[in-house]
Amino acid sequence: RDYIDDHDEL
Amino acid sequence: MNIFRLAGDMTHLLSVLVLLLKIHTIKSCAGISLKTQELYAVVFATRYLDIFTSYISPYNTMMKLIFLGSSFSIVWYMRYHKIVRRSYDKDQDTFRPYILMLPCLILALLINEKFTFKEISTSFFLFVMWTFSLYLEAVAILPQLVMLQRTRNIDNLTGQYVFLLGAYRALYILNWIYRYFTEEHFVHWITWISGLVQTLLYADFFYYYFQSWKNNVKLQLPA
Repeated sequence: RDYIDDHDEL
Repeated sequence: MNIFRLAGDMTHLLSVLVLLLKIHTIKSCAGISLKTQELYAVVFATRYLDIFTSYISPYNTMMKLIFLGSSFSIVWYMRYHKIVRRSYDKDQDTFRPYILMLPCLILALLINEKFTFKEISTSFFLFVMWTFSLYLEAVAILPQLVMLQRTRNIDNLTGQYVFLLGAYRALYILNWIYRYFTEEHFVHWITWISGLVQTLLYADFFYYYFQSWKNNVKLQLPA
């Protein structure tokens, strides 16, 4: 799990 | 993207536009807490550090730029615009931001999704900053709520601004429930708990806001 998966929300 | 999250983002956008409308048109920031606005600028600056490194969608990037631009321009207006700054009541805005920022930073170092302190890499730094921004956003409204209790007559735009700001995170909670049931592995305890705390902080404001709307009287928070 990298940073992007967890932070697709604003 | 689901309807709850889109509604949440639009409500958040609307809250920022209502505030910019108030400040830009009537050139007044009466009743608005500069401390809260500065905290929000820090929230967006620490949350969107990856705006140039990780691209998700045009919508995502555009909204990030809007939130960054609006939050910093509101702080600029309230600090430096020669007319707007006169309507800022700093004697009523006495909440010290550092008593919110330091605990959030320490908590972000202790409790974040990476947990591993050993790899001091950029991704660890990004995770800590992102977690810090989540915790800080949860409490960033406190200076504003304290100021509302001190300012006896809350004008409509200020009341609508705070209401929309609280409503957006409540819609995000519905979005997290929806994503939990529709997506595999969608579990983000840190986001959920800080989002819940954030929304609960508005509970009494929502109550008085609803009462004033139902009885059609001026919004007033008990001292």
